[in-house]
Amino acid sequence: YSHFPNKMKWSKEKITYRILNYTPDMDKSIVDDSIAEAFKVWSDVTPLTFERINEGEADIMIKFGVKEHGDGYPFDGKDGLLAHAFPPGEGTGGDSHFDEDEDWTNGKGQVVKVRYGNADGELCHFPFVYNGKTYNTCTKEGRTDGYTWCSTTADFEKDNKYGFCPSPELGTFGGNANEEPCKFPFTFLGKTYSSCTQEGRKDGSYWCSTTSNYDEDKKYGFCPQETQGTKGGNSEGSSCTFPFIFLGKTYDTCTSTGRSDQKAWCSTTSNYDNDKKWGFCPGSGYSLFLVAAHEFGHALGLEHSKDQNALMFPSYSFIENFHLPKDDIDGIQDLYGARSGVKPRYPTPSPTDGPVTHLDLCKNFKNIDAVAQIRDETYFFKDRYHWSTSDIRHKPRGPKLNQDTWPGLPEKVDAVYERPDSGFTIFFSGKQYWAYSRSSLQSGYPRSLTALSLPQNIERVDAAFNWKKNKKTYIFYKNQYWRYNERRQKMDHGYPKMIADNWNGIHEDVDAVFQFRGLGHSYFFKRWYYLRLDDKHVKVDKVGNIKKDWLGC
Amino acid sequence: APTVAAPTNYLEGESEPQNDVDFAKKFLMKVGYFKKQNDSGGLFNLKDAVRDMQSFYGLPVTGQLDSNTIIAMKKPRCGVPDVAA
Repeated sequence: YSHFPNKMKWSKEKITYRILNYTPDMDKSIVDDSIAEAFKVWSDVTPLTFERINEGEADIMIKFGVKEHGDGYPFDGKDGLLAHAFPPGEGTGGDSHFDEDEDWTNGKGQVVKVRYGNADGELCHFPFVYNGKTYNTCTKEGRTDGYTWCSTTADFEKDNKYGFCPSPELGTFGGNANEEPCKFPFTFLGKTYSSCTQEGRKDGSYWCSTTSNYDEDKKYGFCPQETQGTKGGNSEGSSCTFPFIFLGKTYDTCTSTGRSDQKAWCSTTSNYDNDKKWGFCPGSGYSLFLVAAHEFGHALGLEHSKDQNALMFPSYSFIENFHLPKDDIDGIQDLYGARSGVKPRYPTPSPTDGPVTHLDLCKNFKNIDAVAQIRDETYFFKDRYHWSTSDIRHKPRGPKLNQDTWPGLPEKVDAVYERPDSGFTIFFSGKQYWAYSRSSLQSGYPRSLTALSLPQNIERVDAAFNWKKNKKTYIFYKNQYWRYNERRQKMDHGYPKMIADNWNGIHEDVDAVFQFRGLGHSYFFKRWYYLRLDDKHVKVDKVGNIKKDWLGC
Repeated sequence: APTVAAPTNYLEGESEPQNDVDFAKKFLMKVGYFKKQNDSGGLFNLKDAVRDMQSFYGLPVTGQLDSNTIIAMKKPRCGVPDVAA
């Protein structure tokens, strides 16, 4: 870690902050919560407290802006620079600015809070199924009034829970009109507008009048982000159509197949080969919480860290179940000291808590994170937990906390495999991997994925397994895979290759892969189903249900 | 390989080919690596600035604009410079 010159810091422990404006990307309450959570990252480990004020000059003034937004340090449009903040001090000191040209989310895709319907205030569940079709965005399907809606559970057919997505016709935010809806058409400086406009503003925000004449009434509000459809492409923002056909193959999710830039796209008709209509799928966006936590680190006196795992490393990477890394804790405590009575970072159940049963794999099953054959047992990993069995005809035992069995492991893992001969179990999580001999972490771990010669731009791996057929380890990510030579401890030449080219019938974006006791079959898990691969002929010979065949549900 | 006839149009404004050297110079200027050299009385030297940047990012320090270095530069990031201003 490092500090600004002269160890610039606040000379008080109670810091005030004020949110000057909001992004249209998420509901105001979600922005408020993300900011508060980001401050909590730092107040949890220092004596600092953060108090929000709504008027006057706060120590940390927070705003969203585009390009040149008033401080001489312009943003640069989508991607690139995401945000910046000033070190502690008077005036602009501590102020934190976020680039409004980014898509602000929770880091995992659009966060849409619905209004009205029968699920008012809940979040859209993407993807959701309606009329047999899968939707990754809000949709106008099934309505004639033009309002967009979403299901707040995965299956609208079954649960019937829905609400309306933000739209200018339903309501605005900010401004001076009490969040009333836009009134279209409206007049502004004598000209008529029938949609939200940036006219008259320097900050790039879209606004509308909430009466038919702004010039007379001066009532206005800002427009929320449209939450349906694709971006770019040639479909004018139409929604994806699932399933769709591309080069004769059927896709039921967005795919990056066919693109060299790895961007996810979809067809907006059921057959791309015939219609050639397509668009980019809404991306994951950037986690406002994570970026804000980083910026507030600057606002409190931390400069960028050289530690790639630190929150204060300058590049963005998404981390689920975030815990402030040690480097950042050391850095901030060097400035402000530690908080007395700091809570343990990872809550673990006490014997009196009873069994950890709140994650019922059968009841809530969506997919599995990783599966591995470790010694003679088959292990299933999901979120913070794992289950295991030595007899696949019986329901696996568990759940157990990953960190209880493998101390020092991150809460959630992406992929696991057993390295042949050494008996080491290798765990992947985010951009790193860990090696354990039984429950002992080996020295020198965790290591960066780049130590395996995987490219630096890979955020995580999807799955990994050692194939007994050739004793090589295969590492899967999206539609590509790499082959690692365990004996020579290096990646084989000529990789990555496309999964579709060499693994006959195997889908991209697999969740987990493993070989079951070397009995001639490997298993590729994806969402609710698995593909069984005949190792000898490298051919899929069975498709089955994970819950039924593996989890004993 | 199913890589033909796929959509290859990029989002508006993203299709212009970018010169890596120009991009790198802008990046290094923006995040403080050129400034560091200037403050210490030296001339702007791309290779030295790239070395400093590679060292910070934990990359092999070669001074060359190799693909890993460009990828690191193109990652979304914070606008605060890496080198104290």
